[in-house]
Amino acid sequence: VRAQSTSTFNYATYHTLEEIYDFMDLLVAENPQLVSKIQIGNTFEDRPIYVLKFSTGGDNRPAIWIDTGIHSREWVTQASGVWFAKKITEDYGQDPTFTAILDNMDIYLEIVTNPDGFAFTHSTNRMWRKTRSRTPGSLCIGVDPNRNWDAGFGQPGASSNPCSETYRGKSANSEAEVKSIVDFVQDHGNFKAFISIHSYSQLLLYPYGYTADPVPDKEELDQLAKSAVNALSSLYGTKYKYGSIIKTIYQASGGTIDWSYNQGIKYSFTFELRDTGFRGFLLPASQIIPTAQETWLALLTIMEHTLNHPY
Amino acid sequence: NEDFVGHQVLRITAGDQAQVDKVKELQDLEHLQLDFWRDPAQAGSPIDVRVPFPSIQSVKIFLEAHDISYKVMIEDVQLLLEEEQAQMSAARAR
Repeated sequence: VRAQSTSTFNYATYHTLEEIYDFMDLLVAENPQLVSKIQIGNTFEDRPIYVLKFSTGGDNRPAIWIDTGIHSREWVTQASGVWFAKKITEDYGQDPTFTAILDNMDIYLEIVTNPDGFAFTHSTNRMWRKTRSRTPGSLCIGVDPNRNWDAGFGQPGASSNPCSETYRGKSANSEAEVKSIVDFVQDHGNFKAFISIHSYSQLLLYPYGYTADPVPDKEELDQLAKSAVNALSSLYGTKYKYGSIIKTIYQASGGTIDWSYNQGIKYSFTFELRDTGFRGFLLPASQIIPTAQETWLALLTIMEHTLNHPY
Repeated sequence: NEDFVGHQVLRITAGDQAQVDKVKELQDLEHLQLDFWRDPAQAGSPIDVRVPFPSIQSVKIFLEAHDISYKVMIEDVQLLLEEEQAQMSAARAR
């Protein structure tokens, strides 16, 4: 059974890859002046990798990148990405703050960043986190796509063991899912914010993860993270911690936003979404919409700051 | 579908860095097939780990032997997965 429109789509349940891809097509069909779908590559198992582009016009405008679901089992992130996509089409022209953002910047949203892994969580192993690529000489499958970026790659904070959940891969960008984003972002050349969304543990983090050296923009990023967390908490009182990856959790090398920051994208952040009721990655579907709603407030804060602080 | 019958998720609270390091030792014991949902980081920060049924006794004994406190966060992962699947099926039917 497929939704007939994005208005009848059920945002309060989890969906398969096919259902989410159908949703994307519906959203594009309903909003052809605002939304387009771009294929940025193919996965190891040859699935298409799609990004939704939200644009009100202009040529290569400053842009905001948002990705959800690079760790496939973190289902609330893909579900939130679906909700964000619909929210963007609803709020443009209605919410003055958001309208100003989209009148001046483009938003690129990758809802299923690890399609092979996501399909595998639905078909075979709900707890799968990595990609599905093969490593020659090993029976173990998959690479942690959040350790595969060219930022401190191979340093402490990732595993060289293909059987580990944090296996970094044989080289930086070895994963098609990572390389596709790298090529797309570098070709575009005008991203001003890069937000990568994970779950769970309720954190808003900025670089670095691979080194304890503070980023040059630490003070600004810290203040912005504080504002974003305050906005998020204002809706349902959800408590977040914020700070650099290495100080707030642990050393992690080859991470997404360390790469984006080193590419010159100053407003690079990663979220860890809700952990309500001690359910971990099995967050009840009833929590999807509240999670997305509160996260949207934090995203708005970051996007508005990006608009108002050009660089 | 891989089933997770009898798998438990433990929430471990390490009181100091020495206990954090002890839990990190567990990460290296591949035969236990542990799946860390929240990795050991700092003292006081929760550590969540999915423990397959055959490893539950060994892990709990290890933790208790080192006086590391824990509680069972999820009694049976498979029950939650079945609940999740039922909700998705019901949503499709609606």
